[in-house]
Amino acid sequence: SALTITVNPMEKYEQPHQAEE
Amino acid sequence: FKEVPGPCDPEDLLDGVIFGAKYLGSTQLVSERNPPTSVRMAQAQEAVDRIKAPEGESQPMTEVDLFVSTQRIKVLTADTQEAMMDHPLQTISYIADIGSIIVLMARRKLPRRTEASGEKRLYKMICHVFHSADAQLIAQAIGQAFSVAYQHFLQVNSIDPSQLRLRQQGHSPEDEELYNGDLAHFSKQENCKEVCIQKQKGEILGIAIVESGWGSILPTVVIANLMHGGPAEKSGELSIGDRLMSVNGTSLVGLPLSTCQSIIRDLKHQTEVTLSIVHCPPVTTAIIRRPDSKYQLGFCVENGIICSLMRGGIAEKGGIRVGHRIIEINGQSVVATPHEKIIQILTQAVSEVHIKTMPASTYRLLTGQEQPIFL
Repeated sequence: SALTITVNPMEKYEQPHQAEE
Repeated sequence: FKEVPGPCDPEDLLDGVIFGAKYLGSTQLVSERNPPTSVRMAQAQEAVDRIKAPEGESQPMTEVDLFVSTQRIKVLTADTQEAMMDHPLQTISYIADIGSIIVLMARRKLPRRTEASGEKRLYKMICHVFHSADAQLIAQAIGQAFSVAYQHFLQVNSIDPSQLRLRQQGHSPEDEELYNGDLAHFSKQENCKEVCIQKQKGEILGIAIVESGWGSILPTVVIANLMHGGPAEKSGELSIGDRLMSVNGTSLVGLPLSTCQSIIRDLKHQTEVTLSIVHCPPVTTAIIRRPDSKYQLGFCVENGIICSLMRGGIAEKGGIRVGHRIIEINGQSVVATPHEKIIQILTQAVSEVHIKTMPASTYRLLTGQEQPIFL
């Protein structure tokens, strides 16, 4: 079966501090 | 948010929706910030390969509830509703689904000391793998949550979505790296070989050749047909699609078809011919990354045959060649499809468009529409 990818458009706007440490 | 398509009521996603699933496990990968789709696909596949038990072995799994909202995604134990994982939605990089498997990719920043100056910032990806009969539905619901959260973000920040149409899709095609299956194929030593063919003096080799097509990374002729019972066929070493690099030490790379034909014709009086070839399948695959139907595909098609290519366009980058016939688009055969329908399929195709092609003349020879000129 096909592999489908859905990218989070918010990924572009994520600020460094938002990434989980 | 009513405009956002998906399996859920967008209003419900504000509060959160729960899906039952089986948690198979988690793994970690290191990734750059916004990798292209092909890299994400490989990452998702890698995560599944690491987590999935080998065939024949039992797969450990835990019943969980997946909580999906526009704020966060939580994995709760099904019985106690205790949160096993909790990721803010903006740290979810992407969701992948394949069959009944879902892969959730959440980002964690690597500590600064691991970054070399001037290099791209790398992220640790936590990949959670789940199984569910509703995998596609769950992935669509998460995708819908992404869109609702994104619309909300744009509204809050008074950003006009029409100004962002191209950015929100991920990479701009101008930034995309070149995809060329050929490049990987030609660089593998095992695909290149020398073939020595014995024949009678005055006998022809028994091959028909065609051009590889403009846009091809290796401009040299391709074997389009083998004469039945001829020395080339009898050698058992050649097949349709193989690229001819040189004959008896004379390079054919970059030469016009007619010159290649006369070089091969001149071998008639030899009794031994050494061909340097790259073994290739008769059909080549091009992958065009088109974030949006607003982007020109960058090639023209007439009756299923690619007749022109835009230099630097997404089609050229994806490996489309002039003079090739389109055989398949996204796994769907188009050999018997009317021109208008092919145009319609191509016009609507977005994201990653997989196109299988072969030189039009090879196709005509294989389908008996044209008689081969054997050399």
